[in-house]
Amino acid sequence: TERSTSTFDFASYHTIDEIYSWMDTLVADHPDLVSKLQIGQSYENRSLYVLKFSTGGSNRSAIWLDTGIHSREWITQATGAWTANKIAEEYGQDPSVTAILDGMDIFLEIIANPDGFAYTHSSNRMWRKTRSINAGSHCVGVDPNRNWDAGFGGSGSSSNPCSETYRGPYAHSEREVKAIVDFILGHGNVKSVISIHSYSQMLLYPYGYKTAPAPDHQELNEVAKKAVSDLAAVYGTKYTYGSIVDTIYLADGTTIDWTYDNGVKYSFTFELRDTGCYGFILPSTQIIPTATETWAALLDIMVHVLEHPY
Amino acid sequence: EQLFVGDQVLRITASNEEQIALLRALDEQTELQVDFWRHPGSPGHPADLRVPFPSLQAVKTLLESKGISYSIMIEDLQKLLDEEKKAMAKSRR
Repeated sequence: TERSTSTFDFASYHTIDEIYSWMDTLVADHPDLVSKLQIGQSYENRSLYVLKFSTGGSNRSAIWLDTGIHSREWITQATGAWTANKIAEEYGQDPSVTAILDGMDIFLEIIANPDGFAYTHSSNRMWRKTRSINAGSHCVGVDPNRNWDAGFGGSGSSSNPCSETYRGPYAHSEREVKAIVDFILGHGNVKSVISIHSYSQMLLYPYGYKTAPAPDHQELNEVAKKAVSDLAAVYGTKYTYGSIVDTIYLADGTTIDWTYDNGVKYSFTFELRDTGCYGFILPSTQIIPTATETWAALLDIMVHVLEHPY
Repeated sequence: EQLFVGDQVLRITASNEEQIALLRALDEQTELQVDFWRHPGSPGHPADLRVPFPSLQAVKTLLESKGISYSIMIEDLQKLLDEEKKAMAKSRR
């Protein structure tokens, strides 16, 4: 089979095998820029792969992006693949991307919950959680966005293994979460984390587990304001923005609260489209428009991170 | 493979905090097996709730009795999933 990034259909949804295979192709097509790292294994022993975009240097400051931590949010994995390709294609062409990658590395985990993602293709399209077995319960899986050590165990998550927001038995109990924790702590120089979800059209920043404003609230709010404004300029998609707790509800143990509490100042989480009435089964015709508008906001955040070293 | 024949997704708009609390309580009623796609946040903001076919009547009756407005966002979830599967197969070909 001939493999090329030019034959991969970004306007369609893909299985995990197709995406993992395409990642190898992307690396092969851009050997001086893109490499693939394995940061761990999932509960069902699937590889946890991260694409690293780097122009060299050692332990440069870095931006972390992840998509698909909630497996049924297919628009996010699709956006992740499109974004990876965009970063690779725009380096050397677009001045912002070039400046970012000349100064920093970007890490992108396209399928942050591979077991769940595989399960959405085989058995239950609506599966959100991991696939780990819960002792003493017939219900499977933990919500990987309630499993982080940031207000873990408080309200805004569930202690019921049958709930979609089950927090798990202890913080970082999920291999998929622990792998990211170990990677970010081990790296030590991650300056921004952007975790991508869908579908409520929001750009959020800490905190979710407490009502107190984050120390960098004002700056994060300004960054978010500009990002959603530039996103809306593409197709008119309206996003709201603010802290998780102010914008949605109290939610304990979330990714970006943990990263913020661990020194990653520019911690954001996206909730991508649904502009219509589809929710998690957003038609594939909306993949490219969604990814395109998201790119505008992502670039804003990444450029801000580059220009505001700390 | 889990099928979703007859399942609906309701777009619900709570008008006050009391109605939001009621919606949140729905999530705790495990026998209904409902699943919030978009959780209830603040009054006026839509929440999206997937309701399995066997629970539809109970949930709709509850919403109507409490005066909580809703519309049917997805009429038959399985129908959309079948279309999605078809689109993926076509794209793969």
